[in-house]
Amino acid sequence: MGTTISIVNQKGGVGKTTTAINLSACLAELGKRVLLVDADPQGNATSGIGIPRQAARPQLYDVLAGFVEPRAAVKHTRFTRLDVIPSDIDLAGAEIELSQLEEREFMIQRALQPLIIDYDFIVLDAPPSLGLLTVNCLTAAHYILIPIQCEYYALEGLGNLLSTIRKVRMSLNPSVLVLGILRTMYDTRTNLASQVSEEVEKHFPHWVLRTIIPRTVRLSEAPSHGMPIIYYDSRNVAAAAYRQLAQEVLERLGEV
Amino acid sequence: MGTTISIVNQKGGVGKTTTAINLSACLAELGKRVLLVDADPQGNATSGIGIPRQAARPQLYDVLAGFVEPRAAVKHTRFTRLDVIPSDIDLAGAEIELSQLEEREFMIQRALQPLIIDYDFIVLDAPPSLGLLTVNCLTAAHYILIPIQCEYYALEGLGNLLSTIRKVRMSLNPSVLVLGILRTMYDTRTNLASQVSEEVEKHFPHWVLRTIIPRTVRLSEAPSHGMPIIYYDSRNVAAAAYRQLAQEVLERLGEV
Ligand SMILES: Nc1ncnc2c1ncn2[C@@H]1O[C@H](COP(=O)(O)OP(=O)(O)OP(=O)(O)O)[C@@H](O)[C@H]1O
Ligand SMILES: Nc1ncnc2c1ncn2[C@@H]1O[C@H](COP(=O)(O)OP(=O)(O)OP(=O)(O)O)[C@@H](O)[C@H]1O
Ligand SMILES: [Mg+2]
Ligand SMILES: [Mg+2]
Repeated sequence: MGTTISIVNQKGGVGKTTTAINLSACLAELGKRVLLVDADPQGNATSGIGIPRQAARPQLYDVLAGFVEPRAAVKHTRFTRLDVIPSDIDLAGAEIELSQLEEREFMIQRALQPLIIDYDFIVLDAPPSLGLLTVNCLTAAHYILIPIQCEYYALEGLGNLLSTIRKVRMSLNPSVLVLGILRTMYDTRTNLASQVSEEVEKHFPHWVLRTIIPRTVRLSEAPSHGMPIIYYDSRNVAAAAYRQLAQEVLERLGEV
Repeated sequence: MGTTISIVNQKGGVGKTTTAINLSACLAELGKRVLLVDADPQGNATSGIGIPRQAARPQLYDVLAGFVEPRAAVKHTRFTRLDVIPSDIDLAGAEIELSQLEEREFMIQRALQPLIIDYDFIVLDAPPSLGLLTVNCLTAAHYILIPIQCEYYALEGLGNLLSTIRKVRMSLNPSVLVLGILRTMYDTRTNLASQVSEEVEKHFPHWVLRTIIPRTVRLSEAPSHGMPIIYYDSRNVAAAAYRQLAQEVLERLGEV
């Protein structure tokens, strides 16, 4: 009930939003009730799941600022058992306005508290930074999923991210666990991808997930239609990969 | 003298660091004296240009915090006429610690002031956010270069970025100009790339640059060797593209 998974990596463009949307959709397809929370002021998860900008109010910012109850910001998507709390650039205001609050790291956790009974899973899409919104995502999570691109800068940032997670465990959320490291946009044509992939397997054998998401054009087209890949092109290799990821996540959580 | 170009886009993974490193190297190859400033706590420009982590002190953070004079943080690279001010995760501290200062948006501009006479160009690599460090990059700049990937989310974020630039022009840096919008990682195999590219040409005909950077594997391999593409593989199509970009930048600035 209400198992919360945050998709986090401060490195930009590694597939956080793509993973948040598609993992959510695949868990819903397996019969789970899922809430996707867009915690990035860019609002990519909101538009990628088909919520038009003008229909995105009230949003996460309105909940954190105390303007509405959490349930008021929940929207149904066109996809069965998949709801979303949207965001847009106003959320960037929260990072500045709410940073003086006493318990500023617990804003998102508090906001989600009343919703836990309504969902089997809550999936958070974090922004590309280690600032207050990301710390909120780490504090609200039971598990953390770390997408990485198999490219040079991927390994560089991983050290900083893991030490931030350790700090959050020590002071804000002692029970949070790393669910796994997910290799995304894997391009079989390049040596670099397999070199980085082997490094990750060597350094983090317990965390690296079996599932690897290949780079496919259809996946990058899907958000422009506001759809997860399993609805946009169900027979695409990326649809199979994200379905496999959902299975592997359930296995790791002992919930199959 | 000291023409400052900031490479900015809050969308992650669009080629900011890759453009900052390679534009700097190509301007240096054309005989310009160039200072590359890593304003991203991820420190990707620092490692991508070959400065090892342990040699990266003092860094930009030490200058902003007042521990050292700006010149003390300047390092020579292996590449002629190309210097760098490095960064690492400590810079993230500056965003929080210095946010209470009266003139917090001018920290980087002040830090660069004494260095302007030593260089023809200063190129700033910004982090993927619209927070204080990025606002500092917009305030310190004479010109702003906006890399975008030709993918769906690219256009979404552009509106927010341009309105942030307008706000900075009104209150912090009235003379800053958009130098151009650079299309990066252009993959000729996909319709999406040409669709997004046409949208950009239609909406921003005066800002979109002629030069387009193609997606090439060699370019993504270059940072793991700590080298710009013109040194790693000078005959690669991306080396030609970044050389063309340097020419186009000089043309736009009337400096050919
Ligand atoms: N496996 C894939 N194959 C092809 N394209 C992909 C894949 N995964 C993601 N993309 C595309 O790559 C770009 C970056 O992905 P995405 O926006 O999900 O990353 P992100 O980590 O959420 O970025 P940010 O750091 O800005 O939040 C998007 O345009 C997306 O459509
Ligand atoms: N034209 C290109 N062809 C192939 N790979 C590229 C190209 N440009 C950049 N890359 C690779 O794509 C990834 C993202 O690029 P880069 O790190 O420069 O983006 P960024 O905007 O600086 O990211 P961040 O938002 O995290 O700062 C890197 O691994 C880089 O090596
Ligand atoms: Mg995202
Ligand atoms: Mg970068």
